[in-house]
Amino acid sequence: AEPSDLKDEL
Amino acid sequence: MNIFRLAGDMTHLASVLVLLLKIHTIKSCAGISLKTQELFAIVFASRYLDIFTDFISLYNTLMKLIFLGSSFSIVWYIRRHKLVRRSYDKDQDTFRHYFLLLPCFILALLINEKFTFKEVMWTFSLYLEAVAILPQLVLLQRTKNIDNLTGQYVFLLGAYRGLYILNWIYRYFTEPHYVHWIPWISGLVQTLLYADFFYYYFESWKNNKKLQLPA
Repeated sequence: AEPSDLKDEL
Repeated sequence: MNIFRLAGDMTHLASVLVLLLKIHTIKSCAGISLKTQELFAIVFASRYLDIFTDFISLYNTLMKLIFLGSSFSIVWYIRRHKLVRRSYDKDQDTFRHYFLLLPCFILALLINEKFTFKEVMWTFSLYLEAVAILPQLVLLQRTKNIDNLTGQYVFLLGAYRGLYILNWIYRYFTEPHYVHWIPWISGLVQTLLYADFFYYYFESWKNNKKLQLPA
């Protein structure tokens, strides 16, 4: 996973 | 997506539905803070700037649309709807919510993962969401008779935040390179703000009494 893939959260 | 994340999203969705139910069917927003609702609308508007540029999943896009649409329609209802606005506790809902915007924005400019427009706005939305419940909590303290729907609404919002923390813990142990200090700390602060409310919510539930927060 990419270090900044929190964007899949709401 | 793990079970904590899904449960968190569902409680968030349920909280919005409870609030819309109260406003739409009972035509009342008594005990609901317009200030908090306005902050939530700003939170979603600044967080979901990527809605038309980055496609993640149908679920993700739909939920974003729901949260954007519901938050703005709730604000519209309280401000503009003939009956609903009459039930608004304007004199009690006095928190100076505008004063939260600038500090959150400055903090987002200073502390972020990447200094780009979208990233700063995303970080701003995290900081703002962490404190957006404050006007609502202050209003609850001032409300003599907290009705069940209002209590459930705030409870579901708090539960949503708690479940997101469990989701982060789960992801931390199951995904590589999963470290995100900014959302974690602001999310933790946000959840802690509900601690006091949770205490009195469970007390009233245990003793089968009406919910009331000490002033």
